[in-house]
Amino acid sequence: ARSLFRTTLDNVRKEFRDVFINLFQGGEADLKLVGSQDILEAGIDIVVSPPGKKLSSISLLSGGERALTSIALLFALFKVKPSPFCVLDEIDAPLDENNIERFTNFLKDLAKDTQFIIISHNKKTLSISEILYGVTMEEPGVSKMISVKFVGRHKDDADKNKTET
Amino acid sequence: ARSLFRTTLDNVRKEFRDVFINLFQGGEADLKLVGSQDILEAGIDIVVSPPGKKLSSISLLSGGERALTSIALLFALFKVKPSPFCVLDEIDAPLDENNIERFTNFLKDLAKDTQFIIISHNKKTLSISEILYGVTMEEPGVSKMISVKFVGRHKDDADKNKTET
Amino acid sequence: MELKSLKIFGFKSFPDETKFEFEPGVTAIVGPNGCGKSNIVDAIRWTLGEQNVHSLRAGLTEQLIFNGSQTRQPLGMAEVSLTFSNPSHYAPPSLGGSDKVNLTFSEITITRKIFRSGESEYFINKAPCRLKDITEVFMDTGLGVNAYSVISQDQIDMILNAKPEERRYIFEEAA
Amino acid sequence: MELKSLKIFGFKSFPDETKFEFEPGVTAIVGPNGCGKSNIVDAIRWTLGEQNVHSLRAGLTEQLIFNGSQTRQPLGMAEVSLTFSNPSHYAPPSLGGSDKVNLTFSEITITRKIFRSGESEYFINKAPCRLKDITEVFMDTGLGVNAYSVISQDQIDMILNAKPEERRYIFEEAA
Ligand SMILES: Nc1ncnc2c1ncn2[C@@H]1O[C@H](COP(=O)(O)OP(=O)(O)OP(=O)(O)O)[C@@H](O)[C@H]1O
Ligand SMILES: Nc1ncnc2c1ncn2[C@@H]1O[C@H](COP(=O)(O)OP(=O)(O)OP(=O)(O)O)[C@@H](O)[C@H]1O
Ligand SMILES: [Mg+2]
Ligand SMILES: [Mg+2]
Repeated sequence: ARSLFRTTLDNVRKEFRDVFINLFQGGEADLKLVGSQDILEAGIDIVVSPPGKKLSSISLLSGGERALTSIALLFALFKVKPSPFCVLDEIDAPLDENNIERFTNFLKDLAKDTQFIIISHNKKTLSISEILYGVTMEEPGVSKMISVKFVGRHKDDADKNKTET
Repeated sequence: ARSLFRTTLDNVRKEFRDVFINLFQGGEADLKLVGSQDILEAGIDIVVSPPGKKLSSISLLSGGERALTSIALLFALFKVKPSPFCVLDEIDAPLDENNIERFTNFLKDLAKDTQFIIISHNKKTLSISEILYGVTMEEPGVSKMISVKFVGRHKDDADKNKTET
Repeated sequence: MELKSLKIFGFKSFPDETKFEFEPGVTAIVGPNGCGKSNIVDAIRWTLGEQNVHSLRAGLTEQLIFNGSQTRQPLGMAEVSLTFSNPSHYAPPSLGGSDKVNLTFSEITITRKIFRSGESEYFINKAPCRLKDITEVFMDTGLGVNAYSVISQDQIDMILNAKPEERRYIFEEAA
Repeated sequence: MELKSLKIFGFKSFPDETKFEFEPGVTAIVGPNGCGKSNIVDAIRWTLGEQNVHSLRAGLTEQLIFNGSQTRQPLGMAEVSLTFSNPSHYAPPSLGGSDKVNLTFSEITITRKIFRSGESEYFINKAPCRLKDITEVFMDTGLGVNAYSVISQDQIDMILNAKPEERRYIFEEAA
């Protein structure tokens, strides 16, 4: 159990570092064992610094930097133990336009092997989808799916057939 | 103390209802005393329903509905006991375009008597400001103010003087 | 194994049966505040076996059933179905396993149903089964509710604010 | 009483002295993630008398001082000044009160300073004073750090997630 955890932790650390550097375009990222000498008892600390900034507690990071750090860690865990699909509910909300650009590029790459269902209000995020559902409540309290757009690779066919309304 | 609290609570309840109905364009909103018969011991519950929806626990509300409900309550407290200025740090982040429209209209009205400092990424929110500061970190880790725009009522003068760059 | 479709009927703000079809790659959902997008996410989590109603923003299981609106009466039950393609022709042991050739499906549909009485029902390809059987399908196929196959702003904050010891639980799931 | 300007020097990500001027109505601040906008909000809260460093996202007071970057050395102190117009010519009792005519100011500048040693200094219009005197100015003029003159996403969530008894504290401040 100890060696399995050690291996997993090292894999996640490596992925976390790679994903972080990809999303932040640089910087440092690591996970540290704390609190106990026993690897099965220790806690896990997140230790990062965005590019050009000095290492300090993650509480001092900005809202957007914290969100992107957490996204990097969750994507690292996902890469180490993938599941066939992943649902993301508005996790891009705290990110500025540049960070959303990097986030969506990373998603496009993950989406080659994984199915994503993404909820977002952001145009850039929505633009990377193959298919786009609109949901409304014309009748108060009653959810209704009102539109489907083929946005991604179907777009050319859709344009030819004028299925896009 | 009891009658003072009773009076304040009733004032906040009335303001909360008015602000909520303004921001949601309808619906119901109230504050209820719970947990104790003694008004000085009781807790305060938030009881709302967006227009056309049935009353239920606030945990079932959406992210945007919860944010707007909380904003309505904080603005109600602010109206009952105003301070000369108010700082808002990205509180419009979970709101969609329609809710931001109503939120900014309400702010413009409050801003007649109160000075606001607003941090936002949203163009509509930024557009109601008299003055707009841009902050960047060209040198990593070093914050710098890089621009000032006179957006609001100075805009006409600024346009004449071409001070807007 | 790929997600093919999701059918929501009577769950939270979906009194009318609504079906979403999925493609490989990215499916996006957009709409105004309060229109039901996160309710779709809750429906997926619930069907994957989520037992903690607080993770679904509810206090009681009954609150997952459409409770009415200005123009509609409350419903008596909620039902959600998730359909997956089944390229390896996996057959759940509960239905006889892969020995029974007539039970190797090209698609697997998981259905979860609750009634106001509190009764719950579960189905695999319309055959009644127990929650345990559904969990088994997901474990065998790697589709289970793990800490990061459904990510919302809450999970994002939690992993940052967690104490170091709490954070290791999430890691142990990845091990 | 109106906010006229804010000067930040050495606080968090502001190693260079930076001055913001304010108008009546709305002043907006925009910029990319991590550029320092919330640090400006922290600077205002701190100067208004915030004593809980956790509300400023720090663990220790020392973390409020610019701690260096790739291109800069850490600084030894942080100083923030908030200037208000003073139309009623209020004079803080600590400086002699309104009896001393030469001390009725058209503007009041509150300055707060910390050093790496942990030492703190406070000033009203450049005259050294105690934190207590600053708090008094704000109480007399209604400008104090109350529960809702500085609102961030955390406050928004807290009032919703608070237990009913916790929520009443915020109300008691309004009473
Ligand atoms: N059992 C139920 N019956 C009827 N309506 C319900 C039920 N449970 C939740 N709702 C309604 O669903 C709405 C919330 O939906 P949801 O959280 O999916 O919104 P959303 O689209 O994610 O919005 P946002 O963009 O603000 O996050 C609430 O208005 C709530 O009243
Ligand atoms: N004492 C300090 N010395 C140097 N830099 C610091 C210090 N304290 C905080 N910072 C830096 O300030 C940055 C965060 O700034 P801030 O929270 O103001 O960002 P923001 O503009 O609000 O961003 P967002 O849009 O993501 O909310 C972090 O990168 C952090 O490293
Ligand atoms: Mg939502
Ligand atoms: Mg911020």
